[in-house]
Amino acid sequence: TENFVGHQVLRIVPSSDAELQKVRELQELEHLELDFWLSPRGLGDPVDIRVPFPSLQPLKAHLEANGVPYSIMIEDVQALVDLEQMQMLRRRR
Amino acid sequence: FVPRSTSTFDYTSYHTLEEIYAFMDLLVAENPNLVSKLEIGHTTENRPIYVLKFSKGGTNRPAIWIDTGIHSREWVTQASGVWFAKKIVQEQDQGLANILDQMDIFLEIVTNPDGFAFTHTSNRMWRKTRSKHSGSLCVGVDPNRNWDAGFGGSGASSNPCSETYRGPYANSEPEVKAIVDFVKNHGNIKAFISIHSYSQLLLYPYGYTTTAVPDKEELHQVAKEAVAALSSLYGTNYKYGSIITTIYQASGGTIDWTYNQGIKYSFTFELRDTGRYGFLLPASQIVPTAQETWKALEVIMAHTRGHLY
Repeated sequence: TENFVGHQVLRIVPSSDAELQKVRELQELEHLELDFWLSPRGLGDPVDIRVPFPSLQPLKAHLEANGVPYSIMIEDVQALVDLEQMQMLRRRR
Repeated sequence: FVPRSTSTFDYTSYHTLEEIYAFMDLLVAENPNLVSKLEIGHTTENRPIYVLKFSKGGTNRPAIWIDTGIHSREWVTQASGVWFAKKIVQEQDQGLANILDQMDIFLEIVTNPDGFAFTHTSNRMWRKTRSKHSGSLCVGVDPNRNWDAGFGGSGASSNPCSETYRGPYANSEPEVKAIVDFVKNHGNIKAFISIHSYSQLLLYPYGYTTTAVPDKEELHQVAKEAVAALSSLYGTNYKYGSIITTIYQASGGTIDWTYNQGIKYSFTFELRDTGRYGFLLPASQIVPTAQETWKALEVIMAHTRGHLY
């Protein structure tokens, strides 16, 4: 089973065309293995990206270097997945 | 793990494929005069693809199609589909009497069974089908890019490793082909509603072209009324509009194909996330999500029945 230990979901809300373009360029960086939960749409529309642990620091550095603000929507993806599984098992019992 | 009846089924929890299929059999057994289970095909991994039919009789009556779970990781949609199935039975002589007296309802709860099973066993974040196409190590096709509507255009990927891989050709995925064949054979479906999550949107065609659909005004008005009904319950904010103007260009999409088949009332929902959990929406939000979505579905179904064509 795939685990998501250390994965985070970052939320970016592009407020300018330059920021939107920077976010769109992230989709080409395949080596970061980013999972776009919400793809870039328009200004003001949130872009949610699940980021594997090894890519977290490089991506955050890249965003900060380019002046693209972001927030952390989910600090620990695996913790939420574990909670979901536990709830299912508990309800089943 | 099979509950004794659909009244004791736990709608406030997520369930496995087996539990959902067991629920469907229970619902059919409890309501033999209203509900039947159709098998419309088999998946890549040879799982049956089931559709629930809600009908008070007649033959090939005008119908409404609702599907959930085409993207397997969007768990709140399959869970809402289970809730909708029970709601249709509960409302058959009340809120839905008017509709069921004249129309049938088809509900496909698990539209991507292989992907859904995979989210439970191997990768909670899996979105696509589980098909394997020669020449690539990567698995799966985005079933919402595989339809014969602008197939292969911008807004889908030709890279098999991409989450929006369109597939080697239109209808390459048995999960898509099964619906295509069903819709064509039935020939009398008047509304087609495909339910995704997340981002709180109600969308209508087109996604593959900026050309406005001929029925844009009417679809926009119906979407407006449906969103107003949805938001009236818990205040969940939705946007609405055509796919390409509201989100982005997406080719090979389900409702573009259904609209081009002549099914005027073609809509896609992107259910709630309330801005915090994305695809990992807590199970406590299943029922509120299903309830608010139902209010919108009622508007679309009532409009369809009142404007049969």
